[in-house]
Amino acid sequence: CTSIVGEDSKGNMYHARNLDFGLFLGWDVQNDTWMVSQLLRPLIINVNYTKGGQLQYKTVTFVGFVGVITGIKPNSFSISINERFGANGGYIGLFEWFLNINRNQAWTTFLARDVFENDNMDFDGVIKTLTNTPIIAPVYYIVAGPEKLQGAVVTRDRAKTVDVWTLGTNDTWFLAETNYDHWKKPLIVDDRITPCNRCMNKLGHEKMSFEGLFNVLSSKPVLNKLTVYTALMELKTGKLETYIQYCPTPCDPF
Amino acid sequence: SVLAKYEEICEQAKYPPDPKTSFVPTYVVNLDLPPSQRWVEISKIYQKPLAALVTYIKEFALEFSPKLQKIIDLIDNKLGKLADSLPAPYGEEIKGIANATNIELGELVLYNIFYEVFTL
Repeated sequence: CTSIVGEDSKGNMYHARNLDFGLFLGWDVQNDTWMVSQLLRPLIINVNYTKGGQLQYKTVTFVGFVGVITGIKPNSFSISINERFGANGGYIGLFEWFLNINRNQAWTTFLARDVFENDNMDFDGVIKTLTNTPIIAPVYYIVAGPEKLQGAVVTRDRAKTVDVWTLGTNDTWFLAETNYDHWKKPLIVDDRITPCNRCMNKLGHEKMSFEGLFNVLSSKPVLNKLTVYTALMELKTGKLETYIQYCPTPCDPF
Repeated sequence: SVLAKYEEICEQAKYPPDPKTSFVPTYVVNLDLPPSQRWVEISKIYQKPLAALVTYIKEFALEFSPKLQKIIDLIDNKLGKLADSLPAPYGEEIKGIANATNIELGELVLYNIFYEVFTL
């Protein structure tokens, strides 16, 4: 996955992401893609959650999946989730839940939906909740708000927050996160962050927009054979656009 | 051919993509409905592709090792009970989807906790 939060030169906040999924679960020889990725593409939907006839929040999900991996509450906040691998991985939390040893920990994607369900949440409240709640598996929560510089990447272990990286640090106008801690080098065979940062810097502050973000997220290897969709979100308006993605061969398998 | 070299460039003209291949539909989920009813309509529309995904994962697992049938039986017979322990309203929503699609509840629970499972 790749998530980007950032602002244009007028301070309008954007949040965009590629969702990559299906690694090592079979190869579709006919379509030159991962089998599970190919089966997931027809299940991608946008969901508008309403209460009393009023829109509460919007998400992008796969039919049958009720948690939140990508979502936006207009003029309030947006969240995307990127997978984080660690030695203390999700299996410990899973076993603790299955065996009823510890159920005081949240499921990562249900916690994300919980904050959308809460009527009183704003950007700071979201960061506080996602930072302080024990969770079952390590994860990156990428969060944006409608005000200038409201962007952050929360790097989570199961029990604690490892790091909160905020927009504006070292004069940054965007933050990009893949599946590695931002202060470490990615695996040499899976370096999507370097081309992503290069393309964002080439795009520039002034051209930050849905078009610019989509172009960056469509640039190989940010776009790869695992990419099933690109979602684009504008914080103030709550505008959400989602596009199914394919990576034509030649293209990195992940 | 997948691994063939390509020129790493920053794309500049990909937006908007062709709607014929990129279109994603939008649905409404009414939070005023009981959790078990919220996803019924959408789930019925997508019953076939959802069942195809679940079936594929089972077949893939069995091709990998026929011994995994025991795990599949465990998922089908035991994992469904986990839905009762999931926080509200998620367990009930998943049960509603299972009822609407006739997909084993345990398999849909696994699908919904796949993020955590995948970090294995």
